[in-house]
Amino acid sequence: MGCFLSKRPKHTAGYEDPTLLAAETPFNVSEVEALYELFKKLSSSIVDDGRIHKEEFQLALFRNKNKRNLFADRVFDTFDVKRNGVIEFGEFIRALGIFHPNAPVESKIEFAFRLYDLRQTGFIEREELKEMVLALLHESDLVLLEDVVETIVDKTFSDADTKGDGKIDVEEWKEFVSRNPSLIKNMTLPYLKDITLAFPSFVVTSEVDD
Amino acid sequence: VAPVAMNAFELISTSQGLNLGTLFEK
Repeated sequence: MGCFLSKRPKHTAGYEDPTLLAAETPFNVSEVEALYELFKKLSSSIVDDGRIHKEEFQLALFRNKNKRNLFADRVFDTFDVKRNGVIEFGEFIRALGIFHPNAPVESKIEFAFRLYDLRQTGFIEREELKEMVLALLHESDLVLLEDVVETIVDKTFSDADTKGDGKIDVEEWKEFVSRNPSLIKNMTLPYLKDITLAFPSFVVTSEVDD
Repeated sequence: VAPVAMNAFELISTSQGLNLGTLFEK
């Protein structure tokens, strides 16, 4: 067994300058630095490589690295802008920025649309909506008769698909959310409002304690 | 609320997989 004399690098690959990330997001520099501590914790829970793997994301969300869920998969994939199977620091901060209470509502609505556009066709299709309802019921151990599920999906679709072409485009989605603002309630995390106060334990003196 | 009267997206938004708040819990 050898011992490591060399000092670990302060930042892992994929690290981005907090000043630049703060300029692009509702976070200030110290909040980005605080979130880096959370990111380090999440990204080292299974594989310590400075990137959040899907299993690490599942572990953080469900306390179980093997618990898969359609919606967690979609959140992960929507964070993973580079589509390389991992969430890097910059991706993490930019995506979380959308969940900030001060982020523009428009960006929350668009993010939700991307989440629900399962096959990334630019539309939410009826089959996708039904698949999500079934996934939610399965996740919640709820059983509904097939025709009840069809009724829920049909009713929602007839409300949202105002053009009546069998799919919900982003304009219809925006209009639908404006009529039903509670649909994007889960796109705001109040915790992010002042993360350095809410999570003082994340604020470590990483820049000065070395 | 009877599920049949619910908006499907409202139902979906209750998914645990969409609740990122858990990331911030110790």
